Amino acid sequence: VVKVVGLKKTYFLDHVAVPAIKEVNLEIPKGSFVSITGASGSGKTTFMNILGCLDKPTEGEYFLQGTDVSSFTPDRLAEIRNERIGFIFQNFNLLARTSAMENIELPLVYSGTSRHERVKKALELLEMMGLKGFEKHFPQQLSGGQQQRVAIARALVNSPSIILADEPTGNLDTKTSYEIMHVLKKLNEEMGVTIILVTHEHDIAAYAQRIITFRDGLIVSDTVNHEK
Amino acid sequence: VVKVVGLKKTYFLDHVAVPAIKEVNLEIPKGSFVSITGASGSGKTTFMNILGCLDKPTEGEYFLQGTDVSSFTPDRLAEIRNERIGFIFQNFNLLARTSAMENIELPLVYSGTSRHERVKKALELLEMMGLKGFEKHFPQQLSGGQQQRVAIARALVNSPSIILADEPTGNLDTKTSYEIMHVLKKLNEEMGVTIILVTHEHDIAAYAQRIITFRDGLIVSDTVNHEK
Ligand SMILES: Nc1ncnc2c1ncn2[C@@H]1O[C@H](COP(=O)(O)OP(=O)(O)OP(=O)(O)O)[C@@H](O)[C@H]1O
Ligand SMILES: Nc1ncnc2c1ncn2[C@@H]1O[C@H](COP(=O)(O)OP(=O)(O)OP(=O)(O)O)[C@@H](O)[C@H]1O
Ligand SMILES: [Mg+2]
Ligand SMILES: [Mg+2]
Repeated sequence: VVKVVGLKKTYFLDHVAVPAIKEVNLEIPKGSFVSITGASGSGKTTFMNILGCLDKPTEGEYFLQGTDVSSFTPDRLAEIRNERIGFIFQNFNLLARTSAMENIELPLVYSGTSRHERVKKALELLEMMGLKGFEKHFPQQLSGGQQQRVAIARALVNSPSIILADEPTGNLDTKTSYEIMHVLKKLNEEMGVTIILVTHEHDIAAYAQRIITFRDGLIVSDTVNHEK
Repeated sequence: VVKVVGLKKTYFLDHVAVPAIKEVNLEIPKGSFVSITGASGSGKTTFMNILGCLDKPTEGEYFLQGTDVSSFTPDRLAEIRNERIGFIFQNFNLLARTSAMENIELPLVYSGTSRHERVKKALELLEMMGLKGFEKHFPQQLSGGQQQRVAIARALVNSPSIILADEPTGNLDTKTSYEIMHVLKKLNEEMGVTIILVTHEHDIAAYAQRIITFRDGLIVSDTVNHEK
């Protein structure tokens, strides 16, 4: 469902080239549960932003569900992002001065869902994330881990076929982390949702069937997870 | 060096009281290395913000190095924060559109250090954090873990006597996390710096001599760490 060929991403800073992704070739079949690990600065978020159609590669092709994304217009990309991909950002990326509830409803507003249905779905997700009672809190009135869970709920609310999760448990205690991983595992096993998850926590990476490791902008290992 | 008596913190949201800290009595001697753990939303950051003189309690007293902080003027509080306390924020709190180097130099600007000395100290810290070469990057041009390390460097640059670290390794791979913990451990053992560190990672909490656990705004356990 996700295929990249000869992928490169170079940032320019004061005319100096910063090669964040040097060259990646990768195929992730539909229904996979893949973990991506690697040192800080190794290129994981840069790679996820390209997979999530939030950024374009400097070179190489990215085929999403068989189509080369470089052929899509910006509007079509936004539509695909909203309908097919749930993105959990490393820094949450919630709208400030907007309640937890409204943040979670946002993808459903874009896809034209009725108000009644939106509120119902958002409340369901909020409760699944253990945030019942926090509907009206703004992000700055929530703890770090509560903000993270609002970001997770928002990524799941439109039932995406692909979930891209960038460090989804970085601010959560172990018990809450495992509850979130249980939700993702169920979505993968029962609904066939493809999950690509970046983490530096070994026990979180072990939920996946396949573990890919980045180092300095390259994939240095891509193995089946035998611990599963 | 830190003593709280009958401490309470209640937020108000649409006139509804949210008791983030219900009642805490605690004493942390100078030169301690203490870890604070607890579920997401249990009150750890709220407590750290009060210890860091960034927020006032609703009730109770907070004695910092023997003096009741409620007697300080806002200017004196800012001075104490800048000279004695190094605060590592859970969300980094870096200045946008300001380079990594300038973010780290900021506490030295406030304390009136010479330009030459500021640059020297900031470069030293940058290198200690493994960020040599990233001096000119703005926060949005850095990875999550790189931003976190800039926030750590900024907290250490003015040689504080107390370090308050709120989830300092949340975005770091294991190897980088241990390098940071090694820096903190050395500051505690060789320089007698008091360290209070919030974490949900068990192996990070184990660097401390004492582990305090919060649940729903109360301390439910406060034990010596025998694993050390
Ligand atoms: N400004 C605010 N207004 C209302 N409620 C708040 C505010 N800030 C925090 N809270 C609430 O207070 C409680 C404690 O928050 P706090 O940030 O201290 O938790 P925490 O232990 O640091 O959690 P985490 O591990 O997720 O970072 C949470 O339930 C949160 O929703
Ligand atoms: N806009 C940018 N301009 C210049 N360099 C950038 C930019 N964004 C990222 N980088 C650099 O690209 C490299 C890869 O960053 P990336 O965010 O992908 O790393 P990461 O693996 O997600 O790290 P972490 O685990 O710390 O989140 C880093 O060295 C970073 O400094
Ligand atoms: Mg990242
Ligand atoms: Mg917190």
